[in-house]
Amino acid sequence: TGDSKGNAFLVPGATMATILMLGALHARRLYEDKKIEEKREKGIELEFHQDVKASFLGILPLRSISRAWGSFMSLEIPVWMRPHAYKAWARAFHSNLEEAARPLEEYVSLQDFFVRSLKEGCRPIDPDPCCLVSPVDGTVLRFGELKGSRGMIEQVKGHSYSVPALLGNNSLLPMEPEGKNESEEEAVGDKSDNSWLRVSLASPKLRENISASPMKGLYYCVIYLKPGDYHRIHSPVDWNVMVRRHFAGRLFPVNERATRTIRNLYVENERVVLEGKWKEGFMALAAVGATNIGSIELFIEPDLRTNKPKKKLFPTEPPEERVYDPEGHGLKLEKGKEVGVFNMG
Amino acid sequence: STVVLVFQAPTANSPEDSSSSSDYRFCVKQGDRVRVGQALGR
Repeated sequence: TGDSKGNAFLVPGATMATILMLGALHARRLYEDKKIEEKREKGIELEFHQDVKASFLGILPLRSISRAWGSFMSLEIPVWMRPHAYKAWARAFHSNLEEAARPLEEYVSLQDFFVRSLKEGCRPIDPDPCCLVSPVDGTVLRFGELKGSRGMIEQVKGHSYSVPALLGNNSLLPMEPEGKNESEEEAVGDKSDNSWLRVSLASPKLRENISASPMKGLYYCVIYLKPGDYHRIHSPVDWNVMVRRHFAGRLFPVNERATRTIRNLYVENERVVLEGKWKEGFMALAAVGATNIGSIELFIEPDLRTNKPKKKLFPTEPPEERVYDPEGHGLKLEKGKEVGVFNMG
Repeated sequence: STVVLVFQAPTANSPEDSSSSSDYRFCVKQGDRVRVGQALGR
């Protein structure tokens, strides 16, 4: 708005500086990713090492940053600029634009483009009834069988987190949660409140169909979604979802560096857990948010809101639970069906 | 963002059962890129 000649050059200068800074940050990230990849190829396993930067993240208002980021990404982009903006995004984060279901001009914002659906047939679902398919596009970080009564998953070499802590102490998980209160009382809430029904899952009501069997093992698989990946979540098998649990935790980043430097990352972050049963027994899917991808939307429960500003940030806060079917049959989901989506901010 | 799956599946009950065809086996490796609908294990 300045009318002097000096001010006229101020905005382009600042814009150029921002672009250069973002370019430098991206180049540094690519360089670090390459170094990590080289280490992995050499068989060097990265170890947990908490650092000062990670501690600093703990005092930042990450939830507010995430929400501001989401608002910025939801700004409408002029139609003529949309293809250029999305192509630039695709080049930076290796997205495949040919898979987008709609023409690029129809995505009004980067947020709209980010949660895009895919063309029919882009993701064929493995028809084998004995297989469990990937619910997302991403990179397999960890997988294996859970051993022992504590059910620990290794975050990285040198640090693990417990599955009951990830899924919740009221989990239907067919193992004894550590320190579970045996005298926990069943508490049925006010049914008039949006048909919400709060039931302590320590009761056998929903557990009876999911019993521990000596012939069944407990397995896990952790999949990381990069910013350029398709961000919708699909059902991994035919199953019945009985409970949804929402943990309003923190919103730390969940990238490679964060997994090596932030303790209990997945247990502290905001997440939505779906639990139920499939033909082989227990099934749970935990969608963990991050700073840039802060909110999780469920197509099976459109009213659910995550990354809300008023939520307390203490990870010890008990999760909100919703029982989809108090009778114990649950909500049926078909293999490959869209369940939810990760939103920006 | 990250997704964690936890599930029950058949397992070998003892070392003698380890060749059982009903065992659940992952068909991916650590660091593999996977896509929606691709088998993680059978």
